[in-house]
Amino acid sequence: MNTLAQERRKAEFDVESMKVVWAGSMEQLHLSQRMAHLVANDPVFRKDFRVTQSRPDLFKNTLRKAAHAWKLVQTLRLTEEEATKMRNYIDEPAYTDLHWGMFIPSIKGQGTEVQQQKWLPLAYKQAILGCYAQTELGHGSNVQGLETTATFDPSTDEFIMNTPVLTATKWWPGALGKVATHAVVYARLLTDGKDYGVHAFIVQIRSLEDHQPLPGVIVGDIGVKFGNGGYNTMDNGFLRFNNVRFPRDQMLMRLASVTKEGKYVQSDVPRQLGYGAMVYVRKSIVMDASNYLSRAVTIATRYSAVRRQFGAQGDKPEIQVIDYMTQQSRLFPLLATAYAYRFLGVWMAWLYSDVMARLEKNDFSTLPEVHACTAGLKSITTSTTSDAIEECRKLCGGHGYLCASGLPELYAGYVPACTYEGDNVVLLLQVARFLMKT
Amino acid sequence: LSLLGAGKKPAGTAAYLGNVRQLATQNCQVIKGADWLNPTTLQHAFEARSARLAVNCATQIAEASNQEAGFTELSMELVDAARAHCELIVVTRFMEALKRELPGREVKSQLQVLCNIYALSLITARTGDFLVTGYLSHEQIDLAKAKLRDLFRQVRPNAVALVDAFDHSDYYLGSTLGRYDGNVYTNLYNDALKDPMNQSPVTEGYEEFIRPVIKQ
Repeated sequence: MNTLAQERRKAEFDVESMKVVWAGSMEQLHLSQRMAHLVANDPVFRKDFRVTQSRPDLFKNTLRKAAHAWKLVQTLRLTEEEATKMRNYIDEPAYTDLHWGMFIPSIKGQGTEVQQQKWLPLAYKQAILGCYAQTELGHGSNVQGLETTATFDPSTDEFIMNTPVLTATKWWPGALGKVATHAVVYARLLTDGKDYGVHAFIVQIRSLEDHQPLPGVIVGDIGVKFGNGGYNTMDNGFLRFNNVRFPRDQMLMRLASVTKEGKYVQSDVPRQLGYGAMVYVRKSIVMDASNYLSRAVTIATRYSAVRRQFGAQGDKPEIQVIDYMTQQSRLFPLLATAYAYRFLGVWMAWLYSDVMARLEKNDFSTLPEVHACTAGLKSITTSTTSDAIEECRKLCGGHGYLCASGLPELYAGYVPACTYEGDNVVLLLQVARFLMKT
Repeated sequence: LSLLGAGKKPAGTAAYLGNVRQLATQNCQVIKGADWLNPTTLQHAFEARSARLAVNCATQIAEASNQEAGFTELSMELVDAARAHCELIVVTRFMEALKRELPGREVKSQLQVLCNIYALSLITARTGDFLVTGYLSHEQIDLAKAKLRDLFRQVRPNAVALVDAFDHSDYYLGSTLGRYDGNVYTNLYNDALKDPMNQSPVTEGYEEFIRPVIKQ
């Protein structure tokens, strides 16, 4: 009997029941297993050669996978939940993450009924592919500092979008570089001689006929990123505007609008409704943390049981490294953390539903706390997880440095979480501000 | 925090701050022979740490001539206070999850061990916070470390099964070291043989760059 089979005989609890706890329910477990099986057995989704591919080959292969996945969604008539799970098991950052995870939710959250009716059907059938262009070369976490401008021209009933300075160049948005035809762009709204601050606009950036950038649009990929694989499968992009005109009704107008005459009008819909999307994204990030951490811990735990070092006596083999207290003291807290984050994610899913139900009733009482604590939880879970993946690599000794261990790619794919959706230290200061106010 | 004196009751994850006076004055009660694993004891420790760090910051900011400048000046301490608050949330959510029915043989008891490991490993990793606020003594931290060692021994026979419960397939893990069957070394070796670098015994570039050096 091999080592891991022997280890499994030692278990003092029912593993199948624990799988249900981890998955959330029996239905979720079966769903996960079906989708995992579907992906693992389809040669198009093969990923074992990813780290040896050149960036252009890697990216093209991601496009192939995304197109194949879309075909499967349609031919197998997968539900939204099944499709989301399948994307998770394909395990490769792709433009679809931004299209479904940011572009569509932005339109839902910030578009009027009319705008949703116009844009969502196109987005749902991927007749347009969208991204979320907020971050600029000179401004990340500080959204109020964005410099891109959208100036209303009442004579043509259009906005004119411009990138007035180099630091206003949109920089980092996933799917922007090579794939997106449309972007939700955040820009300062200038009308009636006044600056009304940052608002969201839907801007077409590429032709739907030949995919060429539209006149006045300068767009491209920002270059190779950290590690083999990782986010190199994603076309994080840059974008500049030179007097790009688009119709007035492409300002997302649920929270505020501009009239034909150029008057700025605040809608009755409370601005706080926009925070729901942020809570949703952060909830997903925490769930991701437990997922990535559990993968690293699985690798380190199994290999720590297989690997033997020192201590051989007589005919007896060397000692399993998992039996050393030094290994246990580094590994088992991470195992516990993976479970802790799982339960935290479940709670955050409840928190999201609760806050959305309250927002619908114009009850904003819990919003400051939810906003602050989800920021802080995103911060500590992503920082801990990225450190933990690196710790798991070290727990595997020298072999952990091999890409065959799976850990370098896991790390490269995860660490951006510490700086996207808000830098982790800046986010903790938001929590501190809430605590001080309390 | 300054509003607490006016009778305003904090809610949600910050509700514990309503009990700030007791949290700021009552130190940890754990002594040799007493149980570090009592959930109330653990929760109180995290609440006291968070409340004390927050009160320290709030007091200093209140004393600054300008509150915003005080906030900026204390940003490092504020990050620690925020982290303490968030870690308290994670610990209490884990504890809450264990209060509900969890079917399956010994599933709950295994999760209880993991919950205790999570909480105690945070306490031992953040001893600075607990010592500087005066909540824990050196002896109490030693007791926490000893209890942690006990817990590691309990989790050891279950470790592989606990990661099996994540149900990650070999495809999803993409790891030779983490293979389900544990057949690590044979596969590492065979995979190396298939590496593009090993497609021929003599490397490209030999004639151009290695041979001239050897033959010079």
